[in-house]
Amino acid sequence: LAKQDKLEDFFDFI
Amino acid sequence: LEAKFDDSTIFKKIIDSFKDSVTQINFVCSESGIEAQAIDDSRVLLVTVSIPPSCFESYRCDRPTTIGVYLASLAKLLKSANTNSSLTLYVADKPDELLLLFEEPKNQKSMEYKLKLVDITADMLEVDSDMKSDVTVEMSSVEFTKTVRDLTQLSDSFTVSVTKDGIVFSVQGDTAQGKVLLQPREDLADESNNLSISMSKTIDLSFASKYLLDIIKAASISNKIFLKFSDDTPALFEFKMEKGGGVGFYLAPKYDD
Repeated sequence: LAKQDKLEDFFDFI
Repeated sequence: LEAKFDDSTIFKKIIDSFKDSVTQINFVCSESGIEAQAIDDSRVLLVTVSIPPSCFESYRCDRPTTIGVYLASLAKLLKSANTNSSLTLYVADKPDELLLLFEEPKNQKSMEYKLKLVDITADMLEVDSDMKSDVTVEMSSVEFTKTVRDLTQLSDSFTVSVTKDGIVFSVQGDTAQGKVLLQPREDLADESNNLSISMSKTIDLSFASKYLLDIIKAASISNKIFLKFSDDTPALFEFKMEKGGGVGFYLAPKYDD
């Protein structure tokens, strides 16, 4: 089953 | 801030394009226009909005101002928008409300609404808008919308793969599967039907169908959509407005466990 990535896995918080 | 759209439906289309994706947003207003970013509650979809001064009939912002709004409330006020009316947004120096003035000079009619602003402490993500991508596709937003509507009925996962042969959208449901292949084309009669692909490598990515159904709500902004994909990074689905700016959606992919 595919899992869902989150945006913060890719982008840094400002 | 004093910013006038000659056609009030421009602002309505922008707001309607993402009001179902995020609940609240901070509009950051400066001399160079209005910019905004918001993340959906599940932290999978990021909306970016850019409305440069070129989108307005007149635009003035004397000092940088942040206006936080609940999108459901703003969308209610924008139901008054129509193509015959202009819309001017006013925010005072000490902002606690947004004034919306609709004017229909032909009908000697004007409408005024005030919206209470809210303090939003939102996480901001640093997104490099010049992010390099392995694949860029430019295609008709009508075609994209239809493909998403048709295929997402069959499965809650939606796969995009791009090779030199074209772009393939596919779904694999429990009881049915579907696949749509679109190849590059040039329609001289109607260039909004064109499909172009530029790529440095092939990609194969999966996304949750429900976010794609949210993204296509922005198709009324533009008859073209730009798709940017790279392996293992969020995809960008971007609708650019004729007069500059637009609305973009960064969507985090699903990965195989």
